[in-house]
Amino acid sequence: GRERMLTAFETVNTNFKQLFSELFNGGSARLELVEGDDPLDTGLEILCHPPGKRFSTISLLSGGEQTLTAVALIFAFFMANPAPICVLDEVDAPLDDSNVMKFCSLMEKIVQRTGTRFLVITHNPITMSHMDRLYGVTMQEKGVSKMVSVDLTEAEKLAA
Amino acid sequence: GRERMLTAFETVNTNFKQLFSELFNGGSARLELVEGDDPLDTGLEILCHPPGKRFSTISLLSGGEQTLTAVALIFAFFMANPAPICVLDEVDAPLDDSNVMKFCSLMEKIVQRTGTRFLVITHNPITMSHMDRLYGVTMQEKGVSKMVSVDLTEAEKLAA
Amino acid sequence: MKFRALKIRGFKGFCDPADLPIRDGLSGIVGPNGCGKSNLVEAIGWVMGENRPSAVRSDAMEDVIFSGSATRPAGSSAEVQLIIDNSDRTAPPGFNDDTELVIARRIDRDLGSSFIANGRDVRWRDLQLLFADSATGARSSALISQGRTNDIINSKPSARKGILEDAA
Amino acid sequence: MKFRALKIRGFKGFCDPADLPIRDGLSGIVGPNGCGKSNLVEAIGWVMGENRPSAVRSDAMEDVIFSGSATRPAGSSAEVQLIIDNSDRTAPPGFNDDTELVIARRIDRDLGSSFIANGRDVRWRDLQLLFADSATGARSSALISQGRTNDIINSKPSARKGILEDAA
Ligand SMILES: Nc1ncnc2c1ncn2[C@@H]1O[C@H](COP(=O)(O)OP(=O)(O)OP(=O)(O)O)[C@@H](O)[C@H]1O
Ligand SMILES: Nc1ncnc2c1ncn2[C@@H]1O[C@H](COP(=O)(O)OP(=O)(O)OP(=O)(O)O)[C@@H](O)[C@H]1O
Ligand SMILES: [Mg+2]
Ligand SMILES: [Mg+2]
Repeated sequence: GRERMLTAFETVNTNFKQLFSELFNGGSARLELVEGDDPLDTGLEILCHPPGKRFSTISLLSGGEQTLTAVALIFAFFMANPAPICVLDEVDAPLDDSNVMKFCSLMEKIVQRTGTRFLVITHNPITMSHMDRLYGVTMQEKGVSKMVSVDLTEAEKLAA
Repeated sequence: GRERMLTAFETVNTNFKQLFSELFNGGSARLELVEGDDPLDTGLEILCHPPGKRFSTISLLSGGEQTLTAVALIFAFFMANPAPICVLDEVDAPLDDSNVMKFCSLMEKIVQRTGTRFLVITHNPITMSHMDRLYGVTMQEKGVSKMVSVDLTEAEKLAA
Repeated sequence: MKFRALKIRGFKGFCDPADLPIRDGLSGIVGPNGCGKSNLVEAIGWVMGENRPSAVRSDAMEDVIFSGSATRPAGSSAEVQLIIDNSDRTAPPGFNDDTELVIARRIDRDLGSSFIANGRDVRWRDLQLLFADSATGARSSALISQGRTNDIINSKPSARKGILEDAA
Repeated sequence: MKFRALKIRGFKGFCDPADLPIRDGLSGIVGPNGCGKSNLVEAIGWVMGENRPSAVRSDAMEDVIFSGSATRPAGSSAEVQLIIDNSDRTAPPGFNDDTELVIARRIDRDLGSSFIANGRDVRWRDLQLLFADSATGARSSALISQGRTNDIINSKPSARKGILEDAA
């Protein structure tokens, strides 16, 4: 039980270190198991060193840096056990344009490696432009959800 | 003490009801003081009824609806005691285009009424287009922040 | 196993039948605030067996049934189907007899949920074997709900391990 | 009273002096992730007297001093100035003698913070009178930090009252 948990942790940590440096174009990060208030209750600390900045825990990073780090962690777990589907609900909200593009490139790489089918809920036009197709959800009739197909040029109107 | 708190609460509640209906183009909402686990410790519950939808607490609304409701609440407090300055850090992140525009129109109205000077931190191009001017913060030299002036066409590059 | 489609009938705002094809690569889902995108995500977790009402933003599981609108009466049941292509025959035993798997979950008012795989009733925990086998499942790292990145960022280390542990 | 400008010297990433004019209407602040926008917001709360290191994302208040970079050495002090136009003479007694008010806060390593108003030392609590009088202040509804809307939305009712009470 504990053996298996530590092995899984090592895999995720290795993935996380590599994904962080990739998303941040440098720097380094790692996960650490820490003693909780309850010694049986280990916690997960996230230590990060974005390139050119100082080493700190995730809590001291900027909003977008925190989100990008969380993305690295989520995909570190995902790549330890890749699934046929991956659904992400508005993960890109705090990211600036260049980080949104890194997020999309990473998903494209995962598609190449694992054949996973992604469903990406977003309001971000840059994310939309990286999608292979778009589905729209509308509520023309108040309180009634309806799915419609969307082409990229229509997406702008739909996101409003 | 308690008298004054209740009077303040009534003012904020009146503002909140009116701002919610304005931001949601209809519907209704109200604040309620509720008993906490500790009877001395009253809490603030937010009850909302977006137009055409069902009545619920804020926790059951969509991400964008929750944010718009929080905006109504923040400005309800603000208008009870308008200040010469108001600083908002990335409040618009979960909002769709039409709700971003409502957020901006509301700030413009407050400017008209109180003369408040707003500082609005944002990644959103629609918010940027509603600003009277833009200031940019960059980190060309790693780890060193620098302020630059920005015109609207440059803003796109800067937000990336 | 490849996930091919999601069909929603009467789940939350989807009182009219809605079909979402699930195709190769990256599919974006867009629309205004409050129109049903996260409800769609919750439908996926729900059909996979999510049993906490809080995870579908509800107080009771029945709350996922369409509760009516100005123009439509409330529904009496909700059903979500996941269509899985099993032509590579990688599904676990008990689910590997057919080249297509239709997993359905249905809830009726006062009757609770039932799970159906290719027409026959299945137990919740057998379904968990199917999804665990493909590293999917309501709480896996394959389903990242709105706000989950914030939970990961803001939680204390021990809570954070909990949020992600379901994923491991 | 009108807030006219913010001047930052050595606070967090702003090792070089930075001046932000505060003008009528809506001013947008933009830039890439991690470049210093929220640090700027924190500088405003800090000069107004924010005393919790956690509110400026730090473990100790000295952490707001520029900690160095690949190309620059760490700083030994940080200072933020708020320039207030008091030509309408609406400032409270003690601050109403001049038509311009320069409020400064400075921190030196191992020496702690000091507050200065138009060149003379002032106590933290006198400064709070100034800001409370104009309904501003580090925890008022006039300063909404990144993530505060999420705190309002997600907190339990009793915590929520606390988050907003500072504002009342
Ligand atoms: N059982 C139900 N019947 C009808 N409507 C419901 C039901 N449960 C939730 N809703 C409605 O669904 C809406 C929420 O939809 P959802 O969270 O999917 O929006 P969204 O598209 O994700 O929006 P956002 O972009 O703001 O995140 C709410 O307005 C809520 O009133
Ligand atoms: N004392 C300090 N000295 C130098 N750099 C610091 C100091 N304190 C914080 N920083 C750096 O400032 C950066 C955070 O900046 P800030 O939060 O202002 O970014 P931001 O522009 O708001 O980004 P986002 O758009 O992601 O919210 C962090 O990368 C952190 O390393
Ligand atoms: Mg949503
Ligand atoms: Mg920020």
